[in-house]
Amino acid sequence: MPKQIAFANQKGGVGKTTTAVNLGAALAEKGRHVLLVDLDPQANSTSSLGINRGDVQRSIYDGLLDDTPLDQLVTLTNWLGFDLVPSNAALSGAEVELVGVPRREYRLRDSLQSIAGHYDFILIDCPPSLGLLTLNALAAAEGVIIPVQCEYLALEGLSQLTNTIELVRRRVNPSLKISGLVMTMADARTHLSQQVIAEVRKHFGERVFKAVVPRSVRLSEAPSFGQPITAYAPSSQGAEAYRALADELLAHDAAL
Amino acid sequence: MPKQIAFANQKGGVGKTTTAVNLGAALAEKGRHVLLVDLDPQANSTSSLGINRGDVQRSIYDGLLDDTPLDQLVTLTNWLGFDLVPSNAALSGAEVELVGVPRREYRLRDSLQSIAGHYDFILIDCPPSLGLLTLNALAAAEGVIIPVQCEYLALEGLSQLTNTIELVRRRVNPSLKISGLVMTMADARTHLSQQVIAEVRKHFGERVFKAVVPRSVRLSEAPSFGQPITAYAPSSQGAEAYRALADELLAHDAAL
Ligand SMILES: Nc1ncnc2c1ncn2[C@@H]1O[C@H](COP(=O)(O)OP(=O)(O)OP(=O)(O)O)[C@@H](O)[C@H]1O
Ligand SMILES: Nc1ncnc2c1ncn2[C@@H]1O[C@H](COP(=O)(O)OP(=O)(O)OP(=O)(O)O)[C@@H](O)[C@H]1O
Ligand SMILES: [Mg+2]
Ligand SMILES: [Mg+2]
Repeated sequence: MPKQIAFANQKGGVGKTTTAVNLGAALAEKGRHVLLVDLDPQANSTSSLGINRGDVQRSIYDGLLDDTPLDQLVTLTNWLGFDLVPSNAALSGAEVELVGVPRREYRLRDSLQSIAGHYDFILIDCPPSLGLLTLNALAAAEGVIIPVQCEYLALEGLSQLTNTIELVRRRVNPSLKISGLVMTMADARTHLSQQVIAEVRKHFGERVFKAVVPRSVRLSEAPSFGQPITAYAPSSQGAEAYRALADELLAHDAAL
Repeated sequence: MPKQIAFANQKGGVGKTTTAVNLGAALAEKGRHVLLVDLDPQANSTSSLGINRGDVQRSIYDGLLDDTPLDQLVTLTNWLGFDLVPSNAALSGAEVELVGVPRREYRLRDSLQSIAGHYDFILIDCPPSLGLLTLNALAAAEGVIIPVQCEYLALEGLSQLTNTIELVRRRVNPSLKISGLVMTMADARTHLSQQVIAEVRKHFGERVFKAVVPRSVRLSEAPSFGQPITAYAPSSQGAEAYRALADELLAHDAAL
């Protein structure tokens, strides 16, 4: 059974896509077979791996709405052991279209069944909302990684998010748990960043990963070249931080 | 008739809330009567003005779903001429609850009618999606200000956003137009920032405001004190940038 992990936070721009893409690449670098599912109509995970959203004929939309078997939607990337189910603009209609469909929260979970055996990790990048797409990801996943930007406004939504995760655990997916919170865009020069990290550690204790991702322009440049950080700037602080996060996740796993 | 402006962009974390709050404060400082409507369940505009989301008994949710007259929902802030219709967690259920309601896209437009006469500007802060809440904002507004973060991934979604605005203009609200795009979190030290600004100006020409908002830690600290930048750090670069944006908007207006 692969480890299925959703990257969720309704606060926008906190590093969901950057964490899913680069943690995925770091796990693949360590020899794991990784599938990344882009569940965001913005298709930022898709373009971060060098695939143009406009060229994508069939996307995760077809898996959710038309029952296309997922192995027909998997796209290879330029990196060995790191595959993608891409997104495209069709996905922006999915939430409204799913409202009338039976078992609407379980569509992703059902479609992932057919390919589960091929991967060690299935990572799911979510849009910035707690709507039906994110609900599908939480119903399918066993773990949720919550990227938390080192900003004051990013603190505000955490209790709403953890309440939603708890609700999904009780009603839809009993095996769902929080894998951990990862601090992103940490700026060692500002007092605010340190305060936010201290605040999150105070509330969530051990559930906050030790690996902290620093703010680094290399990380924001990499998507414009369609590459994960491990390919674009392999010895940068950003690449090191995501490798450290991968090590922590693997150690977590082994300990379970 | 007041100028009703939506702050919209489905990309998350690009500065929608920061721009709505601080442009609003700058316009109030110049003597205009401004109402800010927080249409995001995260309620970041609400907390940025010092109001705790948990203390909000009635919010814009009641205006959209229960027909509560908007003048009963208006809350005064600590700043003269700058009022707020707050958000709270109830709003996160609104999109699903509105699906079955007649004229669901026009709920905000209809409820704003009753208070339009009291304000020079009505600003609407949108969540990071193109769902029914943002649709309500676009149906009610005459102008849309699009904050664009100086990052590569922020470029990707612009065509989807402008297509949606055009669709709303044709089918729902013929007077809707793009007031302008404002570049946010510009970092003069990075090449990426300059490239993104050049790219956006190439595509959108005159529709890009001349005022560019620099990345500034003062701007991200201000919400933790519940104050707009004009109160928290009145002579900072961030405050100056939002005053310049207010001047440009007022000059735009006069020219129309
Ligand atoms: N550690 C970092 N240092 C510098 N820039 C970063 C870092 N992490 C992410 N970014 C940049 O910040 C922006 C927001 O990150 P990203 O798009 O990954 O967040 P997100 O949560 O997926 O956003 P959305 O809510 O829109 O899906 C992007 O432009 C990204 O390139
Ligand atoms: N010019 C700036 N300089 C530094 N930080 C900024 C600037 N503008 C915004 N921020 C910070 O960046 C983060 C994102 O901004 P903001 O929350 O306004 O974006 P948003 O588009 O409203 O996000 P969402 O999509 O979640 O609604 C916030 O923590 C904010 O304080
Ligand atoms: Mg994303
Ligand atoms: Mg916001």
